[in-house]
Amino acid sequence: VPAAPPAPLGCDDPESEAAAAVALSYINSHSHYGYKFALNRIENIRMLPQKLNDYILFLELDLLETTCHILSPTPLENCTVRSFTEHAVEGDCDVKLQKLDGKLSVLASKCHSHADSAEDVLQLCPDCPLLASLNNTEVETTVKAALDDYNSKTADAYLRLLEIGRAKIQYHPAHIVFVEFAVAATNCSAEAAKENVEACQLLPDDQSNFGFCTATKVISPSQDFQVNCQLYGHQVPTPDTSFPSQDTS
Amino acid sequence: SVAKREVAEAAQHDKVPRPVGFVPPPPPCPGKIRYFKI
Repeated sequence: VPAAPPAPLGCDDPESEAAAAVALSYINSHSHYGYKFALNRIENIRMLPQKLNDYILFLELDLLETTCHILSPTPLENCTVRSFTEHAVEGDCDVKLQKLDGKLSVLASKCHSHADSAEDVLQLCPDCPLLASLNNTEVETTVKAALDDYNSKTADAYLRLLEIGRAKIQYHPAHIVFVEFAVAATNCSAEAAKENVEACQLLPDDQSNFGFCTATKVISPSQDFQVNCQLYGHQVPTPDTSFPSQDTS
Repeated sequence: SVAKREVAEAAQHDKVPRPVGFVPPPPPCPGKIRYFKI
């Protein structure tokens, strides 16, 4: 008599949460831009028996962006989920996993992210700054000025821009630009870069040193400019031990 | 003659008697929200 099909899994069952943890770790370790995401809700889970002790799981996950850049060595559990009034970003992921003899591995994943609507944020916080486009002129100008400011004052390596992670602009009661961007150390000192910045190249992977900067530029009514950069130090890249998979971004 | 019963009366008769204090289990999915829903 064929084995009875497994009872349908509940989204809050321990087995579903274990699968979601494997999927989330895979998603964050295979992402190359932006921020780490945390699990907000398991929307759905389907289990398809293949043969004895071999299942395919389809997970629909609802994620929320954290404040940790994807290159940050901070463990995900220590990363703060961006609050609603910081203009949260949600990720929706469909993940296909295999559970073979009790071992979970990701076969494929597909995610897309979107920011909360401006109306939602303003309804709760009328004066909160809203996310701005990363190629907004004020954003790009502020990032360039912040990096130049940092490089002009540091005695360490000259930093190059990797990517602008997020930007917000507030217009009332003051006009303020908030930017966050990822940087990488080059093979030049900031002093040497003044002579010939073209010669400053990013360090090879086995010596790479990434960092993260935040800057706030008050444009009116007063003028102020705060820049803060933190280098992570060299991280030994973790070999990807998960199952080789045809991940789809 | 066939008399059509009132829906309420029919529903009353058809309703399966449930033990006192019966709480239907939560739907299996979607799961709990850990932070907030946007």
